[in-house]
Amino acid sequence: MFEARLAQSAILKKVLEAVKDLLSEATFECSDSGIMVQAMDNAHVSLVSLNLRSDGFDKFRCDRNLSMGMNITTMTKILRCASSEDTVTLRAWDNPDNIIFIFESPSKEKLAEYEMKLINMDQEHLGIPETMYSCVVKMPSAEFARICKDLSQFGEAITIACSKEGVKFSAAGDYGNANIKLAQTAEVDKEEEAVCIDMQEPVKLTFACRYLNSFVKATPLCAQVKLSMSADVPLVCEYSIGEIGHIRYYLAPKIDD
Amino acid sequence: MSQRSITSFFGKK
Repeated sequence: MFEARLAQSAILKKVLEAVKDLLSEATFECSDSGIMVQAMDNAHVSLVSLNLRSDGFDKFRCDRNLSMGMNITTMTKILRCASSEDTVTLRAWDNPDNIIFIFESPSKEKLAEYEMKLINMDQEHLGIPETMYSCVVKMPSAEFARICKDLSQFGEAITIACSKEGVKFSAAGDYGNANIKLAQTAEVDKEEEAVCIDMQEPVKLTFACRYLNSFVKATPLCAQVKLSMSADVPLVCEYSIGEIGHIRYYLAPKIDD
Repeated sequence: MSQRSITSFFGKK
């Protein structure tokens, strides 16, 4: 039997909103250690890696490892039926054809059950090598979302250039160009407002706005985002999910023809 | 500019 309970469905609601633009379906790998999802978007340009640790759940039971193919569009619809304060329980039996989502109101007066059919999916896992990145930028996630949105007006791609001085985001298109520079913050009252740059070597990479704007749908999950970059390798855009895990988006850079 | 596939960076397991 598999059963995982979160005291508040808000986290799971936000996770679904953070992946639904990129993934229409995904396999949820459930084991003693928690729930893992690794899936590419349809165009195979980006990769989503989600990890929810079992110890972050209020209750977690997984008697045997399960791979459950889920329709993300349907799952998003189901999670939207939960109030943020509702308790959410995911339940499946061994060799399941279905997964059950149970939402219970804080007063326990309302109990809703939604059953979703699982789908058979081809397993295709990619091996992500351990990488020492040339630049790691930590910055407020809302600021990153704002920059992606603003620069998307100017072109289809955003160039991120990171140096000792700071990080520069730029976009160019037919109507003009724009650039936004962020310096490392000297002192901040609140950690989540800090811009922190850890640079070994300067990096300049260009990424498709469309994907960056999908990644920033994870903004409600965490006040800070971590961007890890090295020349000619995919960007890693990471959001922590409270004390329970993280979501990482990998995006291949654009290259000159 | 062209877009590379993520599979060209991360090999299939």
